[in-house]
Amino acid sequence: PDSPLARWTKSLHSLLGDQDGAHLFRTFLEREKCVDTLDFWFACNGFRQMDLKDTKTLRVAKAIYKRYIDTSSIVAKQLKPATKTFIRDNIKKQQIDSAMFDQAQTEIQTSMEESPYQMFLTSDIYLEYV
Amino acid sequence: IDSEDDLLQECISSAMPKKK
Repeated sequence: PDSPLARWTKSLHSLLGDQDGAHLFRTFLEREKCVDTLDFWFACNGFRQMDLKDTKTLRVAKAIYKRYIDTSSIVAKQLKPATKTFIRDNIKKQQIDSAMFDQAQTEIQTSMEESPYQMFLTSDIYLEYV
Repeated sequence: IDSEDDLLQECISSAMPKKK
């Protein structure tokens, strides 16, 4: 009853917490040309766990900003303008905070739950795996 | 010194689920 597959359909969060589930969802998103949203989601989680005293952390924040937010990437398109401005200002002032990407991650997660996650559960990639 | 891409990749990988 609590097979991995049962967990995958429970929520996006449980799908992404499973190695095979995350891998398969990534394959699906690559095909749909929106894999950046998933990489951004994982980058936000990784960033939150970083040590704020480590100089590497500011560089990672800048790298996330440059790669996903200050571009025409699908992530930037799905974020609210105010969310992008908030992150840009933090980066400019070098004010790094573990929660600085939380709002952006929530917006991306909501949009993944609304569309690609639902599509994934009816996709041939998923059905073949099942 | 690590490149920006390496740092980003490392950050993403650190958050990926590990095999149980």
